[in-house]
Amino acid sequence: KKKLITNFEHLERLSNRSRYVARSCKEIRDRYNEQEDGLYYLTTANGMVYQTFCDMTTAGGGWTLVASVHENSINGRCTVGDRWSSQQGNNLNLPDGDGNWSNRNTFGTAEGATSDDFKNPGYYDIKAEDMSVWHVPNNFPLDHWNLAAILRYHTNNRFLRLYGGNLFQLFKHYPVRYNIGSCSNRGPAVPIVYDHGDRETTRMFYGLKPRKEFEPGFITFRAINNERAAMAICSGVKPIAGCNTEHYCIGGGGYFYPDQCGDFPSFDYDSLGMGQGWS
Amino acid sequence: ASKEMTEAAVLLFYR
Repeated sequence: KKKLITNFEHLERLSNRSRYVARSCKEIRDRYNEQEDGLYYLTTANGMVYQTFCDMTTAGGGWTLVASVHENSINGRCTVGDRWSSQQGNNLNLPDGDGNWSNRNTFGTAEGATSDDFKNPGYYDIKAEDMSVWHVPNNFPLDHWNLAAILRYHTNNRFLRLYGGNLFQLFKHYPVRYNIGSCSNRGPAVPIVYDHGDRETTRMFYGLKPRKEFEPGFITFRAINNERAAMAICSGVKPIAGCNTEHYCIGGGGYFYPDQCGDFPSFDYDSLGMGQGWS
Repeated sequence: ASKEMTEAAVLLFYR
């Protein structure tokens, strides 16, 4: 009986969260003194209400989950599920691909963020200063994300202020588009603070050959490879040589020469998961 | 990249 009451009280407390009015998890934390990680309702400037996950603990907290990039099929080449590049095939005539890095389209659910791609209105509505990134094994439930993550880090230099306050605005300055420039035209590389993992574990997540091309300890935006394909984010690393970023940067436009198109473009180039070559 | 990396979703947060 005691357990039943506890569960009810727990649900009651969770449902009370729907009375909060805020545009970000930081506002909920600051205004309502909520310090528990979990799902909360947020409201956009236009009054649209949506639900997302708040990390209230990392580095003082108030982190709003706005997106997830999930690979449903590493063998798919810009096919269904490649929302962060293109679901319309590797196509020279669609240089932006699906365009989701710089539009107001939304998809997925917060609870399903490790099982499919996710993007909510916070992606373009929240004026933020810093970013945090978690790499969580596929299909893990929300209450285990933090513990299960293989890599967690955040920025702390308020770099987003310089780029309009969110990724929507940042990618207006640096379009994720095929043939927008060359390798030397990449966007900002921002130093990170590790919450789980370090520079060495970051390095080891990528292939033997990519390790000679990047420096760990950064998050980089809009990288461009030798073939002029654009990628959105190099997570944990800054490309410094070689320009073969398709092997270690995620998201992209709609065309990769010859056929490496995808949300995790060419992470499987050779010997997938064997720690050899480019893969 | 390692299988760990390709079989993990990348979650993006703002503050």
